[in-house]
Amino acid sequence: YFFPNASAIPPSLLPNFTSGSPWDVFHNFTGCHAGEKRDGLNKLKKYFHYFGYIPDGSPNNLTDDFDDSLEAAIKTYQRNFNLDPTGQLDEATMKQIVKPRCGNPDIVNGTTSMSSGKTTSSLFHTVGH
Amino acid sequence: YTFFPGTPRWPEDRRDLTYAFLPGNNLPETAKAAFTRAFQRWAEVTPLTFTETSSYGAADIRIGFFSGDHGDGEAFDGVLGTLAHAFSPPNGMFHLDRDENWMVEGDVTQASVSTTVDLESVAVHEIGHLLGLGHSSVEESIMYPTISSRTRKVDLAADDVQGIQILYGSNPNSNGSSTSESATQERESSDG
Repeated sequence: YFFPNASAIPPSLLPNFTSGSPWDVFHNFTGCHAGEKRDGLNKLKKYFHYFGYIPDGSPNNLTDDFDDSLEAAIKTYQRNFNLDPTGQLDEATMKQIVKPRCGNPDIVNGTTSMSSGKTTSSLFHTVGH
Repeated sequence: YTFFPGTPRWPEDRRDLTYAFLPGNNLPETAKAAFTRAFQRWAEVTPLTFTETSSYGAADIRIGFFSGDHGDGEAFDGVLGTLAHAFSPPNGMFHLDRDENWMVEGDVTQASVSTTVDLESVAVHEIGHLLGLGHSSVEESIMYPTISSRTRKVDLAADDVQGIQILYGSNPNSNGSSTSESATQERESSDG
């Protein structure tokens, strides 16, 4: 749907105008911490896997456990986005996670240079992109 | 700024790049103009030029809007979530999520629909990928991975310019005044 300007199309005429982000459900995990098991947490892990923060294994094998791999992924994510690297799903981190974003991953092979400033080489992406 | 693994870039004999829109999308001229403005922002700081062509198959950069699974293994997810993705040089594929509510001109911060996304802002970011830049942690930079809905962010930051000029050098016709810090107009929306 292309809007020619800010008020050209009444919201009521847009089929998707009430739809939120597919990641809005992640807000339910705010405050979830290491050692917990929460229904649907594997979807958050898939998010981190998709963007390169959980590099190993198939996304279909991810569990609902808040395990070490998830905690490490959150810490790296927090560093990349200039957040306090606590490894916890605090409100600031969750607010960042659910923002719309580019589909290209931030990390490949578990290594990121995103937060390290001025590098000339980056293990950033797979062959596909 | 960061680069893709191996620091791929368009070869030296390909500085005048062409781009084309997927014919089946039938984009309005206002949408095409948003892409033209986005390309121009990168052209101002590099020796690269960008020219639209009607020959989709022969274009260096091929732009298409798709829904869901569109065959490259990176399915889109409907409104918001992932907005677009682009491939490293010299692949040239630039895909956008057809299900987004895209604004092509005007003040996106005043959009009545909370899920409205500024097309030019996303295009400037993805063109950075098409030219060889990865994501940046500098929040003001174009190559920062996230952008809220109803937000406009189109000006290259110093971080973006430094990165792209390592790959291609500067625009020989520029007096250097085109580099500007990113100016972002942001209105907090329900999604973040």
